[in-house]
Amino acid sequence: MFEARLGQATILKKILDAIKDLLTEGTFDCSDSGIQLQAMDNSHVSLVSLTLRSDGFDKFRCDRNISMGMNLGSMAKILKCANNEDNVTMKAQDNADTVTIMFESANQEKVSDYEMKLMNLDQEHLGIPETEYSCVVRMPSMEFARICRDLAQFSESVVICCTKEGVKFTASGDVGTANIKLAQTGSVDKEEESVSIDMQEPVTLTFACRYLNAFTKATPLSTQVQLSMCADVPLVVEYAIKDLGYIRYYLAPKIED
Amino acid sequence: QSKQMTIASFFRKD
Repeated sequence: MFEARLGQATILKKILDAIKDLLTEGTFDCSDSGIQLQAMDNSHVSLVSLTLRSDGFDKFRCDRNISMGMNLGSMAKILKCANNEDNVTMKAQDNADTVTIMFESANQEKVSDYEMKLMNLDQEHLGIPETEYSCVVRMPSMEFARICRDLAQFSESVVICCTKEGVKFTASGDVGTANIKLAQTGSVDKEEESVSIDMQEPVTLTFACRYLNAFTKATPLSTQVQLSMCADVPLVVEYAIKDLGYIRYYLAPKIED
Repeated sequence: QSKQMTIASFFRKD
């Protein structure tokens, strides 16, 4: 028996919004430690890794490990039927071929449930090596989304250059060159507005704008985003999900031919 | 010209 309950459907809606543009389907691996999903986009350029810890749920029960392959478009349809403040419960029997998603209004006067067929997906689980990143940048997630959106107008690629002075995003195309530099903030009242850079070595990497823009669909989940970079390895873009877990996107760099 | 790498060229199958 698997059962997981969250106080607010809005969190699950935001999580789905954050992955459904990159992935059409995904396997939710459930164990007593929580729920995990790892999947590459169709072109195998990026990888999504979602972790939701069992202790972040209002109720969590998983007697036996189960893997639930889901069509994310179908799941999005179901979640559209929930009000943001509804409780949401996911339930499945061991070895089931369906999952039930139930929404309850705060006053319990409306209860709806949706049974969704599960899919058998080819699982290609990748081992992500432990990496000592040369640069770790933390910045407001809205600022990162704005930069990715703005620079995508000028080029398919963005060059991210991180030094101890700051982080610079550059896009060069037919129009010309756009540069956006962010310096580390001094003391700010609100932590969520700060930019911080933890640099061991300067690093310059090139990435495709369209994937970065897809990652920013996770912006509503977190006020801050963390970018971890190291020469010639995938970028990690991490959004923490408060008290529940995180979503990490890995993006393979573009490398000079 | 830069070449787009894939994730599989960095991360191995478990």
